Amino acid sequence: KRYALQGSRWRVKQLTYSITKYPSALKTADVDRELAKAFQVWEDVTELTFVHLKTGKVHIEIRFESGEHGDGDAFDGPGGTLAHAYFPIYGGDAHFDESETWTINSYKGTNLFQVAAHEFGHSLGLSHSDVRTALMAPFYRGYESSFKLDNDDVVAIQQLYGKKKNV
Amino acid sequence: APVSTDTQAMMYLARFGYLDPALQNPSSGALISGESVRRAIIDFQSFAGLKQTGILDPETSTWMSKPRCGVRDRVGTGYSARR
Repeated sequence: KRYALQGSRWRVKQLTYSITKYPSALKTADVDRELAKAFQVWEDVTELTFVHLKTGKVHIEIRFESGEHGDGDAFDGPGGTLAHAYFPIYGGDAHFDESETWTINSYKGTNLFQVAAHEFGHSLGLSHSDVRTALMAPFYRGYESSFKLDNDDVVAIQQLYGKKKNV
Repeated sequence: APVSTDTQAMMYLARFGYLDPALQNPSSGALISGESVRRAIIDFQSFAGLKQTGILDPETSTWMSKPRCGVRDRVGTGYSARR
């Protein structure tokens, strides 16, 4: 195996999330749709389901932040670090660098869907993979018009949460 | 900014779990053995699928300069909860 598991996972199959701070350059509805698609990537291959809540307590909180944002792991402006996320044992939250040019279906900027799908892998308990073609590889590969999980990602997530019954 | 100096490379290696996080600020005068740095570079090169030279060659610098996720590659090496 090439993937790595961090060592923690969620004990429930239905996870909730909220987006408490949106990026200024994208429409709220577009962000909602892209992040839902990013969760769907993992939902497609496991028994997990994800529910977007606008308010209230959730499992995974998502925020777009710049520079130092209260967790001691400051973002570094455009390029460099794009986002980070916590493993389940640390809460599962995902933070995206607001300073990046987040884009949707474009070769320009940084593709929000792809980065979100990667970060949510961390939120679910996956570490980085040294398989270059894996979603969980740490480096941003640029926009891919037809996205597909690598087998390495699928095997890894199914180690934690099992296979989807109808796959 | 591209990772082009030894100090930048060491900070990168510490930041992403290839070097002891206690050495995260190499400019402060912390002593790091050359062998530790060489092994850390080899570990990074292995992870990134590069030729494992143990030297900060141009290809290694290029990969260290790529946009990436902020989560450590080596989570077992001093990884701490962020909150």
